[in-house]
Amino acid sequence: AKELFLTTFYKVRENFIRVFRSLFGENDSCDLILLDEENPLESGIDIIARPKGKRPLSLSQLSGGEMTLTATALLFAFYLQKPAPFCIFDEVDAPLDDANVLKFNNIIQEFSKDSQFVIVTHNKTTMAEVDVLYGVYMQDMGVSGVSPVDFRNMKHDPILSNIN
Amino acid sequence: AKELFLTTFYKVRENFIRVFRSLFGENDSCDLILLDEENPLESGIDIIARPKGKRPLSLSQLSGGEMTLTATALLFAFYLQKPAPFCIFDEVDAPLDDANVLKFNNIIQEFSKDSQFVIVTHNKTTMAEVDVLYGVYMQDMGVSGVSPVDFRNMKHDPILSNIN
Amino acid sequence: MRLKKLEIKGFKSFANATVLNFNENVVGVVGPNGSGKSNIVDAIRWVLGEQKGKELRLDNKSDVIFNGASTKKPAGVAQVSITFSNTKNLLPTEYNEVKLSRYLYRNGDSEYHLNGVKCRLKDIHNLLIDTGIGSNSYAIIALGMVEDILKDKDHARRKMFEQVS
Amino acid sequence: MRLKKLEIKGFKSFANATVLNFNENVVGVVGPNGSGKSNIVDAIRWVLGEQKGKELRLDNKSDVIFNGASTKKPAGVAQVSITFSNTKNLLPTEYNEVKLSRYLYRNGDSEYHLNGVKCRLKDIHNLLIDTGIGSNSYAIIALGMVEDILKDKDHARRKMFEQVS
Ligand SMILES: Nc1ncnc2c1ncn2[C@@H]1O[C@H](COP(=O)(O)OP(=O)(O)OP(=O)(O)O)[C@@H](O)[C@H]1O
Ligand SMILES: Nc1ncnc2c1ncn2[C@@H]1O[C@H](COP(=O)(O)OP(=O)(O)OP(=O)(O)O)[C@@H](O)[C@H]1O
Ligand SMILES: [Mg+2]
Ligand SMILES: [Mg+2]
Repeated sequence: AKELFLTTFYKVRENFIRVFRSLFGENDSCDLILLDEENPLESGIDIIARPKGKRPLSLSQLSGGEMTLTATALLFAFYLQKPAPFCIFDEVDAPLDDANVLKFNNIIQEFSKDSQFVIVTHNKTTMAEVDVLYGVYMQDMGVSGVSPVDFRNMKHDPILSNIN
Repeated sequence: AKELFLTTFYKVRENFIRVFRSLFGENDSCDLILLDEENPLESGIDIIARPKGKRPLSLSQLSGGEMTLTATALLFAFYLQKPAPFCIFDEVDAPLDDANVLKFNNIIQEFSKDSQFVIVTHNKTTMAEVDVLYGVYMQDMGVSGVSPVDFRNMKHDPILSNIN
Repeated sequence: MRLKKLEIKGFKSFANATVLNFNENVVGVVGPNGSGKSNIVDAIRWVLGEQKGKELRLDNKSDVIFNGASTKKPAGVAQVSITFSNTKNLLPTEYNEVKLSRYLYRNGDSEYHLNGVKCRLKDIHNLLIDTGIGSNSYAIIALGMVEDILKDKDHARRKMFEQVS
Repeated sequence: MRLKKLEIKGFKSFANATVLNFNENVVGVVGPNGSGKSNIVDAIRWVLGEQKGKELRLDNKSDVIFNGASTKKPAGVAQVSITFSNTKNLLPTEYNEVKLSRYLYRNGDSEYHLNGVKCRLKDIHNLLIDTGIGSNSYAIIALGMVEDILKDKDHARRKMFEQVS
């Protein structure tokens, strides 16, 4: 079990570095560190992230968006090790600026060859990138309904003028 | 001190109900409850919020955006009781849909007759509502700079094509 | 293994029978604050066997049942069904299509069905165990999971490594 | 009392001297992730006397000093100045314009200035105490404060009532 954990750890670490670089920059550095290599099944795990030439001393020094992007890189690293048949994101793009929302959606497009993705969002860029949109709305007071929507029609649809 | 606290409590409660209704709907109900009226200085305080005909049993049953809007209504209720010379919001509009972002900005416009507001945001609607925009960017690797920007120019500005 | 369909009735704000079809690879879910988007995510977790109230934003188990609104009485039962096509035979069953259903009644009774046949929660857990979509898996990524990774709450990071080993 | 100007140098990512003027009522601050927007909010809290590392996202006090980048050495001191016009005589002083400055040196020395004259942190706290913008006030609303209200951490709600009484 210890062997398996170590092998998995180093593979996920490889994936993390690769995904991190595609979300930040090719020269940006990051790392995953097993704090107690002798005892991996009990060990804590450190995340080091150094976007764009900065030298933050810990994750907490990163900005809101940088933290979200770093955690997302790690989640995708796990995904690459053992792809799940589908993934669900609930407003994960909320703290991201436009450029990073595009990168996030590009990675999803790439992985969507192998898995399905369900993305809950308020973000217009993300809405333009998905394959289909479902609009959720309140039918009566307090009762939800769902209906497919066309992004190009979104500004005119009476339901969606409610949504947007 | 107990008298003062109670008087303040009931005034803030009035404000809260009024602001909540302008953010949600004129017929929506909410309340602030002093759990121990005998002992106000030690008492816990409950927030009840019932947007749009719903009957959530506690705050945690509200959606992400409804929670943010409810907490914002309470913050504005405090503000009305003792207006601060300026208020700073850091990405408070991130979980809000477009209609709610507009309501949030309308309240700020109204209070801005008496106070200044500094609003950090990624939201295009908010950017269109403020009086002036400062663009923050990375000058060199890891060194920040600031420069005023014109929203109408934002798509063309070389710095801001970086920002957006 | 592909997601095909989700059916919700009496679950949280979805008082009326609601169907979502998943024919595409990347599905966006949009709508105003409070319309029910996160409730759809909760419904998927719940039917896959999620038991933790905190993950489903519940104070009590019965909070998943539609609790009424000004023009509609509370529901007597919450029901969610999810249908998969068993491509790549990821699910250890000879069926091509797998439908999981979960019911919770007001009196506290629970039911679980696998392709229309009553089963135990345990059977659902066993079915999903190798697919990576057990209700705790990293594949369901609410904003909160990003936070678990960053704060490493309850060894969240190590648990995720174990999940993919 | 109106905000007039903020000057930042050597504070977090603001290695170079930076000035923000506040002539308008509603000022928007925009920019890419990691550009420094929240650092500006931190700078305002810090110069108003914030001492809690957690509120400033610091592990150590010295983390506010620009710690270098690939093309620039670390700074020796973090300095922030904030200038107010004393309209409505909200500030208990006969000056029309009030400038607060705070410095932190690498060796740990701290300095506070009020209109160019050295003072103690205590004097800054006393000056601000009735204005509603003491560094803990509800007026500085990072997304985290919304959360404090919702979770009522450490009686956050009651403390806010006390602040406005
Ligand atoms: N058992 C229930 N019965 C009826 N309504 C419920 C029940 N549980 C939750 N709700 C309602 O569902 C609504 C929350 O929906 P949800 O969290 O899915 O919103 P959302 O679309 O994700 O919104 P946001 O964009 O703000 O995140 C709340 O208003 C809540 O009161
Ligand atoms: N002492 C310091 N020296 C140099 N850089 C620092 C220092 N402290 C923080 N930083 C850097 O400042 C950046 C964070 O800036 P900030 O939090 O202001 O970003 P932001 O514009 O709010 O971004 P977001 O939109 O993601 O919230 C981080 O990348 C961090 O590494
Ligand atoms: Mg939601
Ligand atoms: Mg920020």
